[in-house]
Formats: sequence, structure tokens, C-alpha cells
Amino acid sequence: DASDDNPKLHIVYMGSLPKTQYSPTSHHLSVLQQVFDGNDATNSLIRSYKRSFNGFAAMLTHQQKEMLSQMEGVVSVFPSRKVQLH
Amino acid sequence: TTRSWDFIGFPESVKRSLAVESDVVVGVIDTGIWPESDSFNDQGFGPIPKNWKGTCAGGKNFTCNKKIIGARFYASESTRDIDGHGTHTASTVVGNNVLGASFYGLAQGTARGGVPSARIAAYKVCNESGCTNDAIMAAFDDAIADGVSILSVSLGGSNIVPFDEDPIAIGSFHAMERGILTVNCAGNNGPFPRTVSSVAPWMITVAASTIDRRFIDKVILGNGKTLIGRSINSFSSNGTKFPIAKKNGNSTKCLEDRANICECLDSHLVKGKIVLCGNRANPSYNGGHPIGSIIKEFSIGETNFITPLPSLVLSSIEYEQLKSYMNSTNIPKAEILKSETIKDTNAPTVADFSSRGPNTIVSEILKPDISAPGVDILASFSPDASPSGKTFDKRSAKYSIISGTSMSCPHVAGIAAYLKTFHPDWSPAAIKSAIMTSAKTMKVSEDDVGEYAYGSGHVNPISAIHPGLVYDISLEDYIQMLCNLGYHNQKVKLISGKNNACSKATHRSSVRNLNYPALAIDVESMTSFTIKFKRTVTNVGLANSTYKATILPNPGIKVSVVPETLSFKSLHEKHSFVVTITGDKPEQHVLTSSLLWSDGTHNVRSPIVVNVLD
Repeated sequence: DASDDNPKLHIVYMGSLPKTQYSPTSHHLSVLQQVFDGNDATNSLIRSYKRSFNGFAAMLTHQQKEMLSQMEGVVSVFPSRKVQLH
Repeated sequence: TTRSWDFIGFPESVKRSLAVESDVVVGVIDTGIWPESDSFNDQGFGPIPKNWKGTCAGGKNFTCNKKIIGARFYASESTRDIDGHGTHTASTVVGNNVLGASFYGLAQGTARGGVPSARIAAYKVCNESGCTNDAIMAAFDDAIADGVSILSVSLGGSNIVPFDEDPIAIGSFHAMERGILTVNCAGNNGPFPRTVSSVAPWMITVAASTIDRRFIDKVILGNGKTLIGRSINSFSSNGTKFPIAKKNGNSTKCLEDRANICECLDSHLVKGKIVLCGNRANPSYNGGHPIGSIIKEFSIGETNFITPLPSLVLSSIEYEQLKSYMNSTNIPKAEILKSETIKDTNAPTVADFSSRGPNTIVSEILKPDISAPGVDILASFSPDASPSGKTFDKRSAKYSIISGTSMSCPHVAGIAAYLKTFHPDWSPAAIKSAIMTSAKTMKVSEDDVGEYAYGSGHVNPISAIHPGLVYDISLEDYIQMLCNLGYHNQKVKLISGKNNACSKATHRSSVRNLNYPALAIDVESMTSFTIKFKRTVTNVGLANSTYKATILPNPGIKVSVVPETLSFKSLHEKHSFVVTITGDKPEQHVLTSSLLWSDGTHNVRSPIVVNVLD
């Protein structure tokens, strides 16, 4: 909902891990800092995916989600929905 | 599992390579496991496999052993399963053989997993409030790095979403990159078309089918008439008939309409009596304590369930007979008998609830891929969980009977792990191909499109060990498919880590040429069409062999294969062929056929499905 400004948990998927030396968590924070003011980025970051692929989970508003979606290095940004046991 | 493995032709005596099997690690992404279950006892297990890179981080009150070698949690405070679902699925894939397992005497036998000597790594992604995408992503991230051999994922969304917004599609893609096949369930939104939500080609998607053991139960009315219903009722009334409540509610707290479907009950009207609950499949019994219940046939797509009281489910006709008896007497009585099992000679059939194709994201990829037992499966359970899911049901059970595509998924995961022990160097696509092309054909009801219900057919594990030919697919093939689908080069580069990922010519129509072991296509109605599919098979059977093609005829289409004969001189030799399908203004909605390659020993069958768009 574009009009909803309450932050919600989103997944920011960034694809494969770079083969060169890379510090995922600090990169994830620097990506987040581009859409946050001050230390809010650190508080927003919930989880980093850094062992088998690249990405993170963060609390984002709709506007922040839209900004991140346009950033270089980001494949997709989508809400962390609940799924069902089948 | 006291019947399902035998039913699909996978007996306890099956040939195994135990030393190799004990090095296989199956990752289960689910609600955790109950570590003290007999299914996970480590007696007789040797040291942890040398290549295992995972850890036991099971949290509070959770200890690993030589069978459970990995544990992580992303929800709640421990990998311990308090729901039962994860214990059930994990024991179906890798559980030890446990003699004398039953649910209160029902479905008694030896409970066992597909690969009982293999190890388990449990990744808990669910808690009481559900399972979340961020936890699933984390579980895949860890499981792949930990070095699991196969992943079994018995959960998923109800909606179909693009690959790059689906955590199971994302995780399974990166698993496939590292040689790990992900087995995922089709979903329980059947029997309606276009409900399958697991649609990525790099994972194997499993529909649920029945086995030849069916549960029935009986109610004996006060007039001596016996009605037969279904449900999993472990209670015995020992010959006592109980009164049937004529009304379930008549107070301001519990209005009659709600009471008639057991949404609420007035205790003074129902205490010690059997209540009738209309067509509410899952009564709440709020406010009352009946002795038992009878429910009218529940909605399409639902299944048998364990009842918290002596209960059964009747067809509409028999329910009306019961009501007629109730209205004919002042003090209606009945006895509900404990469930019993009968042989179902119609099995296997696809369960109503099992989600159906076609695949709405990539119509060229037939989904689901395969069908496996998923109805009334007995497997290990968490003693802390209520077997009926009702908090007032205080029973505790080490085994439970559940239905769902969640139950069919670990059967295929077990078979995939079993194949891995014979062919450790095979790619995920080759293992998937072996499972699909060896499948048995299945029966289907007249109003169902079989291939959209069961995919390639019913799992056939022993034939899958020696498939003869496989349709292999490399990482580069999947990358090209993403390019052909229209994913931007920059996105595909990020996903795959390959520069110039979409450097080859891309075209949407080339998606059909992904080397998938099934052929599916959409065509416009009221038009003539000629469609060509390119495929390549790899010889994994006999070095010197000749395969001939046979097409199952369908009067609505003409199918030809060029060449019709493939001669191999060595193992791992590849041959390509083209399947051409022509049709002239088809009248049916869906046209099906199949391609069979046979050398007289190996039969390699691929379904062909032409979906005529309305």
C-alpha cells in the first residue's frame, strides 16, 4: 500500500555473492544508509544473507522499498509475507 | 509411511549402499524436529560425514546426535518442533525404521523414511504465528553453505509470484548452483486449475496422491442402521450409544445458526451428547463439551482429519438419513465406532486438495512435476503437539496421520536422496529427470486434466535408479531461460554472478527449448499451429543402445519426432532431437500426448501438454 508509511519487513535480494573479497554486512548497511537518516539503517537491518547468496531483510517503508528497488546491485525488494505449511 | 513406501514399490528390502547413504545429509526446512523421536535415534550411526560444514545450533533444550547433525532456528527459541509438521516430514525422508508404530492402533506397521541411514539437518522457519519469507531465505542461505545433499521444503505461498520475489525459488536456484536439488510441495489449493504455486524449473514440485489404505468409520444409529463415513477417529465407544443433541444452541451467546455448524455450543444442550455440525469441516466446539460429533461431507478439496472427539464425516445423503432418523424419535442415539482401514483398489489417484497446473508464470514448464503419496500418511510427530490441532485435545502421540502435499514432498525428497547414493555425481536436473521420466501413468477423473494434477505421473523409485536417458539442464541453460523470459541482463548477471549473462540472442519463444523432461505449450484457440521443441538426452543406461520413439496418439494433434531412433555408442553420449506438434483449430481446451523413448529395457516417458488459450 503506497499510502502506508509504517515500516514493514522486506527482503532485499541482491543475487550471487561477489567472488572478490566482500564484506556483506557492511555493504548491506551502506545500501540501507542511502535510504535512511543517521543510525536508523543499523536498527532497520534485521538479517543479512551472506553465506550462499547476497541480500538482507530490513524494516522499510513503501518509499524506501521503491528507492532500493531502483538501486544498482539490487535484484528485487519484496515484503516478507507468511507462507503456509502444506 | 507404514504403507506408503511399500505402495510405491519401495520395500524395506530395497538394495542400498549404506556407506554412501550415511554420508547423505537431507536438509529439512520446516517447523523443526522432535529430537527424541525414535525416528531420529542415532544407534548404529558412525561419525558425522567429513564434508559436513554445518553445526548444531538448535537452541534451548535441543541436542543433536549422529543422526541429527545440523540444527538451526530462525523463529522461536529452539529447533524443537512443537507443531508436529516438521517431525512428520523429516521422518518421512530420513526416519529410522521403527517397528510397531501407529496412531492409537490405527495404521500400525513399521514407520520408516526413504533413506533411513542418511542424516538430517533441521532448519526451523516457523513458529506458532506462521512461517515467514525472511526466515526461509535465511534457512536456504545456511543449508546450502552447510553442505546438505538434498533439500525438502514442505511449505509455500498460496499466490504465484515471480521467481525473484519467491524465497523458495531464489533459495533453490542457489542450491541448484551448488548441485543441491530442492524438493517442494505443489500446495493444497486444488482441485482448481492454475493453483500450483511452486513453479520454478530448477526444483521438483510434488502433487499428492492416495495410497491403497483408506480410512473409514461407522456410526450405528439407535434404529440399528449403520452409516459409513470418513475421518481418523481413534476413540472407541465400546458398544455404548450416546444421545444425539436435537439443538446445539439457543442463547444470545450462541445463536442457532452458528450452533448448527458447531461454531459455538450451549453446554446444557450438548453435554454428554453427539452433536451434528453441518458442513463445517473443522468445528470449534466453543462453549460446550459434546461426547462426539457428526459432520456433513466437507467442502471440495478437503481431506480426512484427526478428530478431537469420536467423530465422523458423512456424505450429504447419509447425513440426511441421520437427520431423518433424529427427527423420527424423541431420544435419538448413536454409537460412533473407531476408524478402520480398507483397501482402496482405485489408488493412486490425485488428492482433490492437491494444487493443479497450468503454470501461470512460465507456461512451458509443466507443474506439478510428479505425484507421490500425500493422503493419510502415518509418520513421527511431536508429543507436545495436539494431534487434532485443538488445544482441548490433551492426547499426546509419537506418531500421527496427516494429509497434504507437505507429506508427498518428503517422499520424493527421500527418493532423490536414494538416487543420489547411486549417482553422487548427477546434477539436480538429472536426478529430477530420472524421477520424472520413470513415473507411472495415473488415473484421473473425467473433469480433471491429468498432467496438471500429477505432472509426469506417480513416482516409481526403483525404475528411477536406471532411467536409461536423462534430460540434463546446466546452470547456463537456466540462465539463458531467464534471459529468454525477459529478465534484464543486469538482473541475470546479479543472480548468476556471470558477466554478459544474456549475451546470446534471446527470444520468449525459446523458453520451450529448455531441456525439461516434459513438454508444454500454450496455443491460441481457433488457429492452426506448428510448434517445435528441441531436446537433448544423455545416455546413462547401456553404452551400446538404440532407443526408438513412440508417441501416444491424440486425434486433436499430430506429433512427430526427428530422428525417431537414437543410437548410442558410449555412456554420457548426448543426442538431440526435435518434437514437432501440429494442430488445426483445436476444439478441446487441453490436448495431451506423450513421448516415449525405449531401448526395450529402459522406458523414458515425457508428457506433452498443449493448453489452448480461451
